[in-house]
Amino acid sequence: SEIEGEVDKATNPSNRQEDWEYIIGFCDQINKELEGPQIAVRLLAHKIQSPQEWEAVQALTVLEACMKNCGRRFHNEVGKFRFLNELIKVVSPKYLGDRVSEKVKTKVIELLYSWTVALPEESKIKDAYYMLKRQGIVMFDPVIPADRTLIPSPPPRPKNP
Amino acid sequence: LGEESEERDDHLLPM
Repeated sequence: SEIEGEVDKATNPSNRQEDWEYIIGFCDQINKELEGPQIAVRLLAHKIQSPQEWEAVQALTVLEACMKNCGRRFHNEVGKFRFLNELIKVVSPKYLGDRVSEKVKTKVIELLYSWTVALPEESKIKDAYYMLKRQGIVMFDPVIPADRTLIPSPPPRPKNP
Repeated sequence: LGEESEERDDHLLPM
């Protein structure tokens, strides 16, 4: 699928920095395909669990961008336990948590929390987040910088060189 | 029907 090629480009560990051309290309591809969101979240879950930190960090940036740019269809897929469980595995010491960097775990928790605030209708996101709090995996709600809250605005495009 | 069965199969990870 073209989506697979796009996610590989957007999360490639040899990218020197987050590549917004590829990230936007991935979002556009999701919006074009009927099954785009379902395929995308499955691929992203796999990348987020990468043992390479930089690949995982880029995948989380892509996920955040998709939540801003791919609309309700994408929110609905993220709001299923099928996908949320893959994020829970990343932060839980019972699963991958002990092998995942703090940077990746912090970003996962920040994203989950920001969605509980921005998308209250996606009740499973709240269920997942509060389960992590009950388990003591999340000790306090993170402070989300204003520019990182989920508002449906286009992400910054790189300036022309 | 597909959506209903998908909903039934969608569970939070056991911890």
